[in-house]
Amino acid sequence: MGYIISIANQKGGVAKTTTAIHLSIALSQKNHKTLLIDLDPQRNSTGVLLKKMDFPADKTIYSAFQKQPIQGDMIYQTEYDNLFIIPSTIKIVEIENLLAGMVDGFFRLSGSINDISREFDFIIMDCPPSLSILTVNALVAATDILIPLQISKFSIDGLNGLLDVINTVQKRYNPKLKILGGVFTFYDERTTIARAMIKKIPDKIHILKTKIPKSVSVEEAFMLKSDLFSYAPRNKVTLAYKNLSSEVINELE
Amino acid sequence: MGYIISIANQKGGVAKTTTAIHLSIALSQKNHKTLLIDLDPQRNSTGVLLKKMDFPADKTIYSAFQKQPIQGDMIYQTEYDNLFIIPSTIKIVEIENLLAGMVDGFFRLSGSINDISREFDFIIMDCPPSLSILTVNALVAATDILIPLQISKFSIDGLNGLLDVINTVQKRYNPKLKILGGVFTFYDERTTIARAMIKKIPDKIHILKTKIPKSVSVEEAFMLKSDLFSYAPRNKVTLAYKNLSSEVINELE
Ligand SMILES: Nc1ncnc2c1ncn2[C@@H]1O[C@H](COP(=O)(O)OP(=O)(O)OP(=O)(O)O)[C@@H](O)[C@H]1O
Ligand SMILES: Nc1ncnc2c1ncn2[C@@H]1O[C@H](COP(=O)(O)OP(=O)(O)OP(=O)(O)O)[C@@H](O)[C@H]1O
Ligand SMILES: [Mg+2]
Ligand SMILES: [Mg+2]
Repeated sequence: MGYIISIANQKGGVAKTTTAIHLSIALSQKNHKTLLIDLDPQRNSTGVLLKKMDFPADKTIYSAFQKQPIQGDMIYQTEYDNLFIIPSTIKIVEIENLLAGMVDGFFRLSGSINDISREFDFIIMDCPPSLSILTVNALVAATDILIPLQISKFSIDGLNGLLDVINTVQKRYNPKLKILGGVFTFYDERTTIARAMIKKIPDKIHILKTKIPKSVSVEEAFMLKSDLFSYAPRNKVTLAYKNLSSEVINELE
Repeated sequence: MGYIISIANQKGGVAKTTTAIHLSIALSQKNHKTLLIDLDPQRNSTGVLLKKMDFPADKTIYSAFQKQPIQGDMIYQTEYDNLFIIPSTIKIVEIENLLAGMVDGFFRLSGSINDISREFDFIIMDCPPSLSILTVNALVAATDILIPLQISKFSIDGLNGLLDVINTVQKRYNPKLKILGGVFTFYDERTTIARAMIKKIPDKIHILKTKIPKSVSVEEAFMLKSDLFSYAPRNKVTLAYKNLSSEVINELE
């Protein structure tokens, strides 16, 4: 397999991290060896899956940007058998300036991931809320991009900007990058606004059938330093992420 | 008066833009001449208050970062008498790299705001979801920082990182910067998690009394290219932002 999926959207708070964590767990539970890479200086994915946030920078994704190949001691086992994670660090904020203008600045992540991509069936990357060098590195390294999409004016307004960046990456750096599609998050079909706004989504984006509903259990799980699969395995959001993992596998094959 | 308030939090989707827009309108309706500066390349504040998002870069906040003094043609009148806005542009993404390492890189915004700060009672800055050069410029230029705070694990986890940056700015660049406080957004007192999480908030942050409740009307207003004061003037969130403007004025005096 060897799919590398970037979970990206510059709009903040659309459930990039929630999707990266739960899609990764769902894939790992279908016996696919999965690696989650946390590219966000907020380290939210790291905090949930490793229950702590402070790691020495050379044992995080930071050193992959310093041209170091990914070593075994940067890949941490999570409580789920087939799920591993390379944590983030607050120091990756510095990467933006370190790589600015460097001739290989956009290729650092894809260069280091290459060595390990054969070891995993899926590599999932949680991106920060911006279209900066970190996110561009993720798009250059990825085979596919999945776009969490809240049905809101700001999230939909931002789509054209995201598509422009994706087009540029496909043209200049990574012709193989495909848009896997958009996945609706916080989906509440009762509100009439949802239906009106869906019409405004650019046709260029394929919308996945699986919709992730709203549930207070998501926040409860995180606050209890857990995730939905451990905290509420039969919750509608947990089941939606299971369905999403099946749909993602179908779409990719 | 002449207060310059930065609305900042690197966590995405905590209602920075919603707070910046509605606090600005509420202040302007109390007869305070108010300027909103949109520092986010997403241009969400610009889109709501000016009903369009594309402006030539030299007529946006972009040129203030190029050492140009703020000209009258960058300050746009909104539909509210006492409310003006300097729009953002997608080009401000380039500012991060342009200013990196420049000796005056953190002072560009405060340098250009100085010329106009006497013309306004309040200047409100809507920041992007990151702790990068744009947000640091806003903290260096500000007299006060207001922190929209969603009661969630990720938002609370990020507070110490934000406080560290504020401390550094106070020590190295802007000793007069004060923390006005945190304001709870999406507040829903029925959920028990809210009460448990509130205890985890570092004592260092003063929490304002006004809490901004959740309401579907917020998103409805934005989707109709409007805002709460025009779309739903008696909505509980509109009234909460009116209360917030009174509390902010009291705290500042
Ligand atoms: N389906 C859901 N139902 C209810 N709450 C949710 C759901 N998904 C995510 N959340 C909550 O919404 C908030 C935002 O989600 P999350 O942090 O995953 O978004 P993000 O896009 O990663 O944010 P950022 O832009 O800061 O990286 C979190 O507090 C999370 O608990
Ligand atoms: N009180 C509220 N009740 C319900 N929805 C709200 C409320 N405040 C904001 N929202 C909605 O939540 C979403 C996030 O708010 P907003 O975009 O203002 O956050 P932000 O912090 O500016 O995000 P970003 O980090 O992307 O800049 C928006 O779609 C907005 O309509
Ligand atoms: Mg996230
Ligand atoms: Mg915003």
